[in-house]
Amino acid sequence: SSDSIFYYDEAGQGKFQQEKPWANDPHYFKRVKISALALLKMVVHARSGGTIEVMGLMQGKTDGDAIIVMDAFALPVEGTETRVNAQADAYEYMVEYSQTNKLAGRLENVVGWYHSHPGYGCWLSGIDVSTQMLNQQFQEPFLAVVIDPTRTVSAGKVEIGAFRTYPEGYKPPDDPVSEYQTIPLNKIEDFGVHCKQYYALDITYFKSSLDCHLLDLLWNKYWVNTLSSSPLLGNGDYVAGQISDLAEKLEQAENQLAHSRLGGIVPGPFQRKKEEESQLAKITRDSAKITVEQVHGLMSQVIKDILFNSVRQ
Amino acid sequence: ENSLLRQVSSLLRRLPAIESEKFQDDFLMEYNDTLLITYLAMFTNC
Amino acid sequence: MDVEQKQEELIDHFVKQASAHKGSALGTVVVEATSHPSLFAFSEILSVPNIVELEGTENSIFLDVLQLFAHGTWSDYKSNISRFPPLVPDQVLKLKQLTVLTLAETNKVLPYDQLMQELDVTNVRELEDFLINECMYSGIVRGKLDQLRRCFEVQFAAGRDLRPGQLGSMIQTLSNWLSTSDNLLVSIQEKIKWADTMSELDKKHRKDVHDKVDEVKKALS
Repeated sequence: SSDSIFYYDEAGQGKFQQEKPWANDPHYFKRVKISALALLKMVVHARSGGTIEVMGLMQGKTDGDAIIVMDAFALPVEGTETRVNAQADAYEYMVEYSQTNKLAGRLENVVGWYHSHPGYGCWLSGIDVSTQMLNQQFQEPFLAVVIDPTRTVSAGKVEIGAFRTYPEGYKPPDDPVSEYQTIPLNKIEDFGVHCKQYYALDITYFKSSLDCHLLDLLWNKYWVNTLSSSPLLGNGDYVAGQISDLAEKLEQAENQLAHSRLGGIVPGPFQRKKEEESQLAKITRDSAKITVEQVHGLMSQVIKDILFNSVRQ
Repeated sequence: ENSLLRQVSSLLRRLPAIESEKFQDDFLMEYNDTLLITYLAMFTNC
Repeated sequence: MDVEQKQEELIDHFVKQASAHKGSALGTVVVEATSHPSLFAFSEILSVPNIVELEGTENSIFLDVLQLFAHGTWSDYKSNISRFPPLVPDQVLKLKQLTVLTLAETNKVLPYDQLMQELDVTNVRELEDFLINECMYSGIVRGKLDQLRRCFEVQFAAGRDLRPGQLGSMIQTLSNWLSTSDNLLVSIQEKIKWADTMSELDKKHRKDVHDKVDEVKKALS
């Protein structure tokens, strides 16, 4: 029964497509289910891009207010701040891939796109928002997924976000605050200006019985790989970037503080006080998060050293 | 059981996993780096 | 592990052979066993009663050969060559493979010079061919040849037969390992408990500060 999710009900999907329930409720889709296969392919592809953004498309179906991602494939597109329709060959590739899939009996349609934000968190930038809005006009249902491969390694868990944009001019009710994440200083503006134009969906994962079997077989290999790798060594650049970003934020906070003391054009004392606190509170939280990840990395190294290097013949 | 004994002996031969000077240096370097970051974090907290 | 599985059937086969023959007829069994390309363990054969009986008889030389292949090295053979019959080429190859296992037991990094001396190999090329073709491909060792530093880094080496008295030190090492692991677990538990208490204290402190701020606000208003 757990494999029933893999069954594609073409008639049902067609009917749902006709009804377009999302047309009159911008918040209609609330959940995303991602298959183990699609997740692995996306994360490995994102990781392979290094510090460059990579992107691809996701195939799947819908089930009520949930979008189900069954599979994903990479697009031959690289670069920063790129749009999914940035290059003609990407388009050609997409169409050909989808048609071949149909011939091979894979009936799922494209239900969204994913791309990576190496090292700077899971959110939609300005260009991402416009890309997604365009897709939601012509290719509904369509989902945007962002993966941060660098933080995935550093945090030891997949950093992923799924989003849908609101229609132009729509004013969302006050959103519940989504999970806090560190935004680098040079991205804060791009993040801040557009963060109200989209909302995050709740992500869950599923795997088929074959997936379970294969993953069991790979368990030992995965376990040994995890044991013999160290996030401290693999992510040195990322941590250095985080710390220099923190230093810049501290400097900025200090400048603003000095600036406000000179009595420039600023809001009332209480408002200023509140603003500075939240800024400093964020900086402190960022610094604590980095430190926790580093200490975790160090703990695993120390434990391995004690367990495997202290035994004498 | 000889076969099992041979396997245990082979396993024990693999320990310690790493013994080189260089490893100790790198290990201590990492250790100090992390302590330094922790120190900076405490400063930021203050 | 794979090595052990591969040779399990062979060991059974030769144990049956040894049980079925007596005296001088065991000579061919011994030569066959010590020449077989996939057999690197002989203690099971050594414990067959017919083999044990060879002690002190005119056929004890076969017992010596088996013990040489169970525990000895190529140097051992050369330094006591008068005690053994001439070895056939397959036996020589086998004994050299076993010598690499013994060397790998004591060191993880084996310099080429030491290997060449122990194995009577005259040049590096021949040594590397031997390590790759006869040792790595047969699965008894896994490792990396470092041509620049002229050494062989061993990652895995199959276990040889235990020498008398070795069991004690193995048990000692295992119990050390076990006690180290237990100590580590205890210290991790303690650290977790410590972290919990610190976070409780922190929460309480934070609450106290908030209460105080509320009080001051009230007083002000």
